Amino acid sequence: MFEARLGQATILKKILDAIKDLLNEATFDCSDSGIQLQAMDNSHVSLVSLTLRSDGFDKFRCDRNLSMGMNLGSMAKILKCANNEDNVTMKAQDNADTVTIMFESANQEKVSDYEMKLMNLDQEHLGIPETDFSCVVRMPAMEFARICRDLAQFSESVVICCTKEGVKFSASGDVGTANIKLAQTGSVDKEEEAVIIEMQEPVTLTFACRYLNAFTKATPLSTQVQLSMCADVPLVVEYAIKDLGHIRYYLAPKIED
Amino acid sequence: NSKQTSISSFFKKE
Repeated sequence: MFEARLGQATILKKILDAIKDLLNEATFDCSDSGIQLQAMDNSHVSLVSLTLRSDGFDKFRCDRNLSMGMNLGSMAKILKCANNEDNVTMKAQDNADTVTIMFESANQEKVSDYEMKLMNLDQEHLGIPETDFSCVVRMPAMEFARICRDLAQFSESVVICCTKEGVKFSASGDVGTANIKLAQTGSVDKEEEAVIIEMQEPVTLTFACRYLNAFTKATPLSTQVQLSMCADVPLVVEYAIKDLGHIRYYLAPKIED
Repeated sequence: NSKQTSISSFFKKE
């Protein structure tokens, strides 16, 4: 028996919004430690890794490890039927071929349930090595989304250059060149507005705008985003999900032809 | 010109 309950459906809606542009379907691996999802996008350029800890749920029970392959378009249809403040419960029997998603209004007067067929997905799990990153940048998630959106107008690619002075995002195309520099913030009143750079050595990497823009669909989940970079390895873009876990996106760099 | 690499070339199958 698997049962996981969250106080507010809005969190699950935001999580789904954060992955459904990249993935058509995905396997949710459930164990007593929580729910994990790891999947590459169709073109195998990026990888999404979602971790939801069992202690972040209002109620969590998972008697046996369970892998639930879900069509994310179908799940989006179901979540559209929930009000943001509804409680949401996901339930499945061991070895079931369906999952039930139930919504309850705060006053318990409306209860709806949706049974969704599960899929058998060929899952290819990738081992992600531990990396000592050359640069780790923490910045407001909204600012990162704005930069990715703005620079996508000028080129398919963004060059991210991180030094101890700051981080520079550049795009160059037919229109010309765009550069956005962010300096590390001095003292800030609000932690969520800070730009913090931890640099071991400077790094310059090139990435496809369209994936960065897809990652920023996670912006509503978190006030801050963390970018971890190292020469010649994938960028890690991480959004914390408060009290519940995190979503990490890995993006393969572009290299000189 | 830059070439897009694949994520699976960095991470090994488990």
